[in-house]
Amino acid sequence: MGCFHSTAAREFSGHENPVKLASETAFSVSEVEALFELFKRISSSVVDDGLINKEEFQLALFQNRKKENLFANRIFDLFDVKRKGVIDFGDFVRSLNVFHPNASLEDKTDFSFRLYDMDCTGFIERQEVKQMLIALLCESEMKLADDTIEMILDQTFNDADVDRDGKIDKTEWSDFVIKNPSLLKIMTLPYLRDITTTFPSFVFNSEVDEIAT
Amino acid sequence: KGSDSPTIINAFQLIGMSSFLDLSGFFEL
Repeated sequence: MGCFHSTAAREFSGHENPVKLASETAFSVSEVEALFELFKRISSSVVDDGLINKEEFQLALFQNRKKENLFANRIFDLFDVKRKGVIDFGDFVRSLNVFHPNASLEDKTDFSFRLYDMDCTGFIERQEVKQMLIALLCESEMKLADDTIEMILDQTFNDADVDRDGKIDKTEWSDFVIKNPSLLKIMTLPYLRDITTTFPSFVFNSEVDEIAT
Repeated sequence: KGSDSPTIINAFQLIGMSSFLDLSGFFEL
């Protein structure tokens, strides 16, 4: 475990301690410190308040502050664990942790289930899937006839909704992604393996003695 | 002759193609 000098408090003042965050995630302390460089950049891009608001989140992801989107809103809501309308550093690291290549399949499955359970009912319902499908078609300017969309939904629910109750529960989703592992492709960010090379400036701010880790 | 019924892609495979679900934008400086 790295020893974290008190002088580092200045750098992380008001944010969770990187040694503690590293102990809770797949990241090393250095990787958490590198993520802090990314966090500082995003959280100061519109309002320099040490928190990421939705505009900053969308600006960082899509280089566009105003790009309102169903999916982006949903992901922001899942990162905003404390439901404050902003993302603090701890939640940012813990949420990104799910996308780490070494994160568990169970965590990835759980996050993707909550991602698609748009109304937070505890089920992925047909109407929600249709809404997401139409959002995707709008985004890619693809046109599909209504009956084609219904056919895709029929096939999807035929495969996933095993008890035929018209909605996909957590167990059905877990079984479905095991049969269709490509559905979790979005849940892994290879970049997270090299975060310290992407944001090397953390070295200048690092106060943690990695030797002791 | 086997039936050539077309394989219907499932909705989540399509949805997963959304660029709004790709967080790698964070790391592209």
